[in-house]
Amino acid sequence: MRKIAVAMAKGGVGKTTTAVNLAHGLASHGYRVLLVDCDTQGQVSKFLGVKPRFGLYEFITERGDNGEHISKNEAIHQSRQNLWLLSGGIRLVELKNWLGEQPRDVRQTLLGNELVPKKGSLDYQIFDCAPGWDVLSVNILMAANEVLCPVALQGPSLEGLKTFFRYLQSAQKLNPDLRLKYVLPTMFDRRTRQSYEILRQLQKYFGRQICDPIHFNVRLSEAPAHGQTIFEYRRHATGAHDYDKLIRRIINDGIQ
Amino acid sequence: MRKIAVAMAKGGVGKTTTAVNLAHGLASHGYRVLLVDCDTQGQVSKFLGVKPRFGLYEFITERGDNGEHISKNEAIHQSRQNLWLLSGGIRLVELKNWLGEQPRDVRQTLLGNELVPKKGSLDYQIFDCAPGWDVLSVNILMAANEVLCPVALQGPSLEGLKTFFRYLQSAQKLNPDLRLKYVLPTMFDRRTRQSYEILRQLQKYFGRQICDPIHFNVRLSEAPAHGQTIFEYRRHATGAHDYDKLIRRIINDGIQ
Ligand SMILES: Nc1ncnc2c1ncn2[C@@H]1O[C@H](COP(=O)(O)OP(=O)(O)OP(=O)(O)O)[C@@H](O)[C@H]1O
Ligand SMILES: Nc1ncnc2c1ncn2[C@@H]1O[C@H](COP(=O)(O)OP(=O)(O)OP(=O)(O)O)[C@@H](O)[C@H]1O
Ligand SMILES: [Mg+2]
Ligand SMILES: [Mg+2]
Repeated sequence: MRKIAVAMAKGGVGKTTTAVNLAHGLASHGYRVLLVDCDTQGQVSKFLGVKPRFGLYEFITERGDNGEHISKNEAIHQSRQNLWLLSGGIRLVELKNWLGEQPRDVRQTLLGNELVPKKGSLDYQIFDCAPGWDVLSVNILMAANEVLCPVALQGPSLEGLKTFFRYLQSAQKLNPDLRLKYVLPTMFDRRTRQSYEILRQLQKYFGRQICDPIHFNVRLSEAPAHGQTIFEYRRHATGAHDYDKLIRRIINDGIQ
Repeated sequence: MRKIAVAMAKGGVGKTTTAVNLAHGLASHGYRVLLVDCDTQGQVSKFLGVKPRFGLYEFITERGDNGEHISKNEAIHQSRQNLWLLSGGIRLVELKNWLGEQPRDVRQTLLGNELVPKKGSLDYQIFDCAPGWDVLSVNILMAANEVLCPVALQGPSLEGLKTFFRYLQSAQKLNPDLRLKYVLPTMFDRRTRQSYEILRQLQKYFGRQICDPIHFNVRLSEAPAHGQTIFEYRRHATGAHDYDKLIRRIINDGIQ
């Protein structure tokens, strides 16, 4: 089973857009996927147009709003064929506070220890990370074995990437299997020189890890308001085509 | 003294761009401004093209890398005329962990209690908030008395705003003076229908609090790579004109 964390401390670079479209695309190819939303904003369920009663908070604590017992299975919501969701949201604030009070070794590895699916029941776990850096971010990098890093081709994004690498390196000390597998340029805007400049620098630094860029495509930012992935909203938009390419690359890497 | 938090949990909506250009614009009008970077990414110093040795971490703990004593004055960096900076960065991760272990009342109000300038030495404190929601976000909303909320006119931003209001309301219980003063539409792109739709909805919900939108302007995303604010990089760009309007509105509100 592949466990891919879609992570980048910088905000608004396309983490949720990538995690949702990647998870749905893989599910449409027949892979069984668990999508985990680790953000207190809890946007993944909105992007998928679903309103699960429970999510990651209940999955870990096995407790509902009124203290009643919730089984792990009840906390998982089937959102599409082959696609299951552990939704995020404001209750994760409580989880973060609670984690902060645990002893150091529990604090960093709890999520990975709880997320152990029955052997052979899943092909992929995809984690949508929150912006910033906190105790949940560390937990995800302990639970995952691959990192996919979206980098917006605008503004001081390379600077943000350098900061993120320091976080990644501290996580690799604790989880030696963790690999930065993919750097995904996003919001590629052919009209601006800056886009080409940043893309060229990324290609110089990363070589093989660089993916084909996701173009700036307003359909990608319209789809969430309809509760649909890009494949459901505009199957032939540039955004759908770009994410198709990424999914094919990820599937092929898995076959070797 | 006015204490304005530039805050929004959603990432990449223009918080840092707004905080930096607002702070510099006010300073150019002769107001004395302290800009506080509360983000572990520590991008404010990059946007201003400065490399301070110390920042917010040292200001609060009064301790340097090797445990030596650092006075509060040493932690403050003068970045422009009338503009002082308390920079952020990766050391704030330690501060967050340390805050998490303090008793509840200290945990939430520490920043406000530490940031008490000599009477009459400052006109504005501007806080650049990190994305997401954590113990530092609570501290800022305890220290501030006004909130300016940038909302990107793309994607599911209204949903993000609703989530943020729940955080704001829980902070107002502890700090009754706190007011949502400004909602600033950002990245207004005349080419897309979505921009107009979201703007219309914001105007319906917020009435007087709504500011004139900041247009999508590539100059705003180029300026940080040069370590300059928009007023230094392209004085007559649309972005500079839009932030001028915001600054004039904020100054006029202060005079009443
Ligand atoms: N390629 C693209 N073209 C146009 N808009 C995009 C693209 N990718 C993402 N967006 C839009 O940009 C905004 C930010 O994207 P998204 O929410 O996925 O980023 P994020 O990194 O998950 O943000 P956060 O840091 O808040 O979690 C959203 O409004 C989204 O709809
Ligand atoms: N009006 C605008 N037009 C074009 N680009 C913009 C505009 N405002 C901000 N940007 C660019 O968009 C990106 C996000 O802006 P910024 O970093 O200020 O957002 P933020 O909310 O502070 O992000 P974070 O959540 O990571 O702290 C940056 O690359 C910035 O240069
Ligand atoms: Mg997201
Ligand atoms: Mg910022």
